[in-house]
Amino acid sequence: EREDLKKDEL
Amino acid sequence: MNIFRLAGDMVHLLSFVVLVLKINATKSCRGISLKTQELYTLVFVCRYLDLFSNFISMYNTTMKIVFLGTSFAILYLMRGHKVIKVTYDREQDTFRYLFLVLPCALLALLIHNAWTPFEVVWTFSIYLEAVAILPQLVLLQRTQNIDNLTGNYVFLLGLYRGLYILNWIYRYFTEPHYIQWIVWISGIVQTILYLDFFYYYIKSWKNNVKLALPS
Repeated sequence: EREDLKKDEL
Repeated sequence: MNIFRLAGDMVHLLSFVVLVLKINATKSCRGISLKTQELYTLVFVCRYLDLFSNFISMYNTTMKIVFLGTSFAILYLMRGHKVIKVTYDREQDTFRYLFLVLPCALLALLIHNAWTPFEVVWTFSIYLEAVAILPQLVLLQRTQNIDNLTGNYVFLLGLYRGLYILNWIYRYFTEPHYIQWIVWISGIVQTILYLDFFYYYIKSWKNNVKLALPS
């Protein structure tokens, strides 16, 4: 879950 | 998505608009560092490797494509456009890429969240973005008569990162387990690099005089 969280910014 | 993040993205987007507008309206890229533009393009290419494999939202995908497309369009204008490319300050834009790319690559190999090619390349893009403005700042210092659009462009780029810091603070307090040391420290370094520029930008704006950086 945290992997996705990390990449949600530009 | 919180208001700081959205504002940050919009300011970032606006910085591209201002740059393209400046280059197209004046048919000149005087005062713009091609090195910084190339480094930003490298940053986006490395960061958005997951463009087609990791779908987050329509918003994210669209913005990534716009950032990539605009970066390559700017490179085309500065390197390939017959009229514009001759206005490039080649002799003044002398910053060495390797001084930035090599330390960032080494740091990404040493400090990252996971030892996978994707993660290391992504981390490299975070480090490189933090320092990619340096050739532009050096060029600004050398340029006499900085035009308003160039000044505004650099200001918007700095403002974008400042807004992202507010976004991280907001997220830290509102989202459980939201801790991103690599991104935060890089983002703070990136913002600090602009402080000197901000000082002169705001001073020139308040006194209503043309922006000039002391060399």
